[in-house]
Amino acid sequence: VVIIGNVQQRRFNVVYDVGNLKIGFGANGCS
Amino acid sequence: ARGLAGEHHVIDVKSLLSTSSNCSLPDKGASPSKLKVVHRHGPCSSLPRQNKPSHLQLLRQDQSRVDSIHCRSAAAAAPVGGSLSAKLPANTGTSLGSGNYIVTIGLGTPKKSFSVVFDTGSDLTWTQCLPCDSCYTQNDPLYDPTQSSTFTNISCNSNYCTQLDQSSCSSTSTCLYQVQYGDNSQTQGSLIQDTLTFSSDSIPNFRFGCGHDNSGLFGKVDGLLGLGREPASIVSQTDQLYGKVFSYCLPSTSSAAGYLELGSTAAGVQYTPMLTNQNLPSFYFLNLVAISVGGQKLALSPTVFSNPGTLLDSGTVISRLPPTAYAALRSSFRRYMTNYPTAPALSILDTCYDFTNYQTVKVPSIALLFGGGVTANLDFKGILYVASISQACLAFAGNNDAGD
Repeated sequence: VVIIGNVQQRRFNVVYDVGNLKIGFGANGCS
Repeated sequence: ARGLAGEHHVIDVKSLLSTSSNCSLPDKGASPSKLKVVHRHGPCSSLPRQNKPSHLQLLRQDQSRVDSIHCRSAAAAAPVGGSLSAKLPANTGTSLGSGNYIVTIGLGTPKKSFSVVFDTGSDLTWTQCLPCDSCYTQNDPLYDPTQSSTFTNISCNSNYCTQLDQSSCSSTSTCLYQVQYGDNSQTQGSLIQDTLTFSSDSIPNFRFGCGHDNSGLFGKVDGLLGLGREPASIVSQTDQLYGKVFSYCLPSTSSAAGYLELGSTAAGVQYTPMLTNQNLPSFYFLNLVAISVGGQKLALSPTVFSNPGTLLDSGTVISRLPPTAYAALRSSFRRYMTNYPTAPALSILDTCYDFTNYQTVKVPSIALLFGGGVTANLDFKGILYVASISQACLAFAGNNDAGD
């Protein structure tokens, strides 16, 4: 499988809305 | 992609290995269900730092986690008695990897605090627990259920017990669990329930593993917080409270703090569909369709990503791409970086540069494009893995096989 690791997730707000089957990305979520 | 991603990051080289730290919780909207996330080996961690692994060790552990994910997927997909299954090790649990990020949770009444690795790729939360048959040295005093007024055992006839991948019954009919990780780390003990304190929220009757026999690559952490998709995870257990929603932000360096929050979304977020894969039931999959470098989409068919599938993992450090996609990414990235002297490879990272004689560097932007038109334009700290100023490497690696 292709894997998106934690280095690439840095500083994104990553939102797991499991009930609604969606995942969100928002830039500049933390320092 | 060009419009959304921009073309370059221009970075002050001195900032690459900054030693100043800011360990406070990002204060945008403090909430009762928001925990601070820190790097396990950085200055914001409360864990002792003498056992910090080298970059080579960390990347080796990362490969172990990736191998175990591929192995589990292959094991589940292989026909019974097929030749592939004969080649697989008996133990196909997901490796812990380097378990980079930790949070502090509270257990019991009165509350005691524990530093645990958070992992979106596994389900059962556990902590080392008295009585200990075999425990490693951890940072905090061990959890002692007999000192908690809200602790109760779980019967082995309970659905909570039978839902576990590996459970059994004690002589007193209480539930015993075992989790075997892909790197031969393991925890076993009693499945119990007690009050979990998550930031300032109190979650009564939270089910978790009271680990009496624990060994492996846990370092000094007190246990693990499982954020996977299966019923045992904190996400499933708190469905009524938080609606199966959680979010996190991983800080850009080990000298800063991020957050993990239950039950809340965040502003300015673009959503892509979440997918599932029955061969890897704990993991969260999504639809990666393209990658852009310097604002230019790489010439790759979306099936390069969709055929094997793409998962999002908090416990893997370096992203892994199919061989053709990685070759295209590397080739494009190298074309933008011809002005800089190359540096030796670092384990699985084969595209490295020496920035010793530069005050600023200009690095092409990289964006991941997902289904539904979502573009994630990576932060600069998500493009390079900086072992030192003289060895800054493209933070992607290729899988060995397109079918991985």
